[in-house]
Amino acid sequence: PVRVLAISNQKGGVGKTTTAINLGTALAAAGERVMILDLDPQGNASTGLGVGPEARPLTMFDVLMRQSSVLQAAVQTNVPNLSIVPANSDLVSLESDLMGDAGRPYKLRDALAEMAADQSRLLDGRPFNYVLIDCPPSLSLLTLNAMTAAHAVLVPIQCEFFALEGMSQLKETVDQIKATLNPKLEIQGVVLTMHDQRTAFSREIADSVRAYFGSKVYETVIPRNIRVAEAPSHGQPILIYDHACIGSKAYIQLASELIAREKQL
Amino acid sequence: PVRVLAISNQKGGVGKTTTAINLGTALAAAGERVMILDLDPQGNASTGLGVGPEARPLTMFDVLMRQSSVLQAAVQTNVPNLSIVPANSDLVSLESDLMGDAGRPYKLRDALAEMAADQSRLLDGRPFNYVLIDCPPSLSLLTLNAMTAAHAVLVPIQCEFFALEGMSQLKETVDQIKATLNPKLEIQGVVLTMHDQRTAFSREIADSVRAYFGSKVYETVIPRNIRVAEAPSHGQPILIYDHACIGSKAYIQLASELIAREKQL
Ligand SMILES: Nc1ncnc2c1ncn2[C@@H]1O[C@H](COP(=O)(O)OP(=O)(O)OP(=O)(O)O)[C@@H](O)[C@H]1O
Ligand SMILES: Nc1ncnc2c1ncn2[C@@H]1O[C@H](COP(=O)(O)OP(=O)(O)OP(=O)(O)O)[C@@H](O)[C@H]1O
Ligand SMILES: [Mg+2]
Ligand SMILES: [Mg+2]
Repeated sequence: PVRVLAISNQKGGVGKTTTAINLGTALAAAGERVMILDLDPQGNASTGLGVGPEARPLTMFDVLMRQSSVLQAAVQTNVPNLSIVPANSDLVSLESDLMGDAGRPYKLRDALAEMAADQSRLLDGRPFNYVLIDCPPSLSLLTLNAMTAAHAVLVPIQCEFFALEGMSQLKETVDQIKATLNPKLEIQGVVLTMHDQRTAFSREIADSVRAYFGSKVYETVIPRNIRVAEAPSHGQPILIYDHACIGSKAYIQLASELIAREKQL
Repeated sequence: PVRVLAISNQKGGVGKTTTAINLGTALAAAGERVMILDLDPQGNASTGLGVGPEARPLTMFDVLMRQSSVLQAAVQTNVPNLSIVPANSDLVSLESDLMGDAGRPYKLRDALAEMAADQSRLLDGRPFNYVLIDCPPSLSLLTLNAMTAAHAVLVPIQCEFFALEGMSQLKETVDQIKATLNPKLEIQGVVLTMHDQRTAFSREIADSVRAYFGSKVYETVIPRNIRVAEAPSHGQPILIYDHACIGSKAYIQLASELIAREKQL
């Protein structure tokens, strides 16, 4: 059955989109079939995978408004085994469009249930193994939908001081959603990002995160690496833009650590 | 009269809070009286100025719910001439608390009108010259309140590829608010942040931003500087944590450029 992970942290700029794109690519390279759902109105994940604004006839907005299925809206990326449902600024109006609809937290959960049913009927193609949801930096209806639909949350945390402040709020949010909307929700893991090996500062932050989240924190740490920041301007994941750089190696390692962790469940 | 600037960009992690803290401090050091309003539920600006979670008896939540005035909720920071109204996670529920209240976009505008009236009655202390509003990374009710109350928007843009994508959405948002809620709203300026002098990549991004926003872009560019990222962990603005570093010099220069620009209005 498909495993759905929400990549979420309300702190901005911590590497959610970069992790969705590059972990997704590394999982696909390992033979898993992966679907990325872009829930960010800026559509960074779509652009970072080479799906330009003009190539988004259907988006996550159509899926959440239940006017398109996930499989209809999905587009194949340049990476084998990796598809994406893109996003654009239509998503900004979702909150007001669904005002008063009691089912508004469940739109994505229902859409993924439909996808599972569609997949079992499909004769061609293998089913998806992983769905990665790239969340915007807020605890809005979009993130609520992601956490209600997901089996678990993957939390990127930047090795910077301000990133520490949001940790307890994030944990509270997951607990709240677990208690009300999605009883099986848990934190699948925490990924340290933009770690600068040259400074003691990054190490201190990493230690604080490990002290707070314990064994949830992945061994793999993603280093700050300018090639990772350059790749999206070419519409490519880092594994294609520069396969040999330390950023690629880290995301490949993260993918195998995640698969091992999933096998233990 | 007081000048109100909203520091806003829906892209996460571009340096909004860092600019609010350090531009605020540099303006205060230049003799201006400055009030920072922390509209981020994570309260990063409050922490970065040494106002811990236990020292926030009143917050922007109380001000927006009209249960406290700005002056009652404000606390003096360790920086002379610089006060802040802190924030905490109470702000997360604002959207649902004000659901159905037709006046919800105007709460901050009304609170600042009250502050202006209070100031003219006060016999002690000089009035505030600047109010800087640190916005969260979304186009939610909090940012709507900030843009409805502000005279202008100051937009930090990180010298990274993904930061380019949000530019047109931000411009549209300002235009929409100008047309509906706040006819005098404009973009006061754009500040390039985390510029890495060593790479051509940063220069290319900076050129694209200047091509899009023209003369709105400040000459002063804030360099990426590890000391700037370290300062908030000591509860200090960079001008106090390390006055001689390139980060401090850049924010001091930005403050004088901003004052010169304001004089021309
Ligand atoms: N390992 C890395 N090394 C260098 N730069 C990185 C790395 N990871 C991410 N970045 C860059 O840092 C910036 C922030 O990353 P990203 O946009 O993925 O974060 P985000 O959490 O998705 O942001 P938002 O909160 O706006 O959605 C981007 O410009 C990205 O290219
Ligand atoms: N000039 C700089 N040099 C180095 N690091 C910086 C600089 N400016 C900001 N930072 C760091 O980059 C990170 C993001 O900055 P900051 O938190 O101010 O952005 P923001 O736009 O307020 O984020 P959010 O969208 O979450 O509110 C922080 O960890 C901050 O310390
Ligand atoms: Mg993102
Ligand atoms: Mg901030």
